[in-house]
Amino acid sequence: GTEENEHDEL
Amino acid sequence: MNAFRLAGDMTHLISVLVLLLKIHTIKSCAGISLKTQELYALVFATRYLDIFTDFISLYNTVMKLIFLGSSFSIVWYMRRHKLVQRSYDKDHDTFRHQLLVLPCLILALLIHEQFTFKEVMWTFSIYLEAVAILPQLVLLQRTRNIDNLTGQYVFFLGAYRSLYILNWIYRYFTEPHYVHWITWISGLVQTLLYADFFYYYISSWKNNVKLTLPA
Repeated sequence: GTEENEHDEL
Repeated sequence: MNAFRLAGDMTHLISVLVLLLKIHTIKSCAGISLKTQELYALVFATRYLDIFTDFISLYNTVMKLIFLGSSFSIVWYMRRHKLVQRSYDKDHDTFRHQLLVLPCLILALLIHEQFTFKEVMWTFSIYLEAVAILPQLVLLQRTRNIDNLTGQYVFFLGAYRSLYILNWIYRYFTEPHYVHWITWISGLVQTLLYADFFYYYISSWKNNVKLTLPA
């Protein structure tokens, strides 16, 4: 499956 | 979260507070570019589309709400508040900021990590943030008297960007698979835009003279 791109910076 | 990232977020927060202090308390937005503020509102609106869908931490959510709320209220103040509006230096704030939006959107459609609506919008916000300070820098250069709060606002914004670079370097060496070219290159471009301002800001501070930028 496609992996969600997680953005943990502001 | 490493110390550079936290310090970066805090200087970002301070810059916003300095600007709100100037606008809310002194009821003046002299020397502040509405164009830049509108771009920042657009940056946060497109970047934080995930605010209610992806939970990272309470810290992240609260900070996102602060940056969204503050950027839109600053634009509201500058456009709608009678006293604040009057101090706006409209004649010198002539940068055509719309011209930055379209190229950033096209670039985000071409260069991104994933082709989804949220991800393209996020990438667009990264590109737009990199250049959003340009109208403000142009306005500073045209302003004869840069007051302390305006100078400090831009200084803290630049400090935030510089600290984020240190944060990325730190994360690259401490976290496996931490590679984010889009963010790094955009962030580097953004930080370089401040180099000239920093030079004059620091030398005015060292020589204890009022900050002015050469035409």
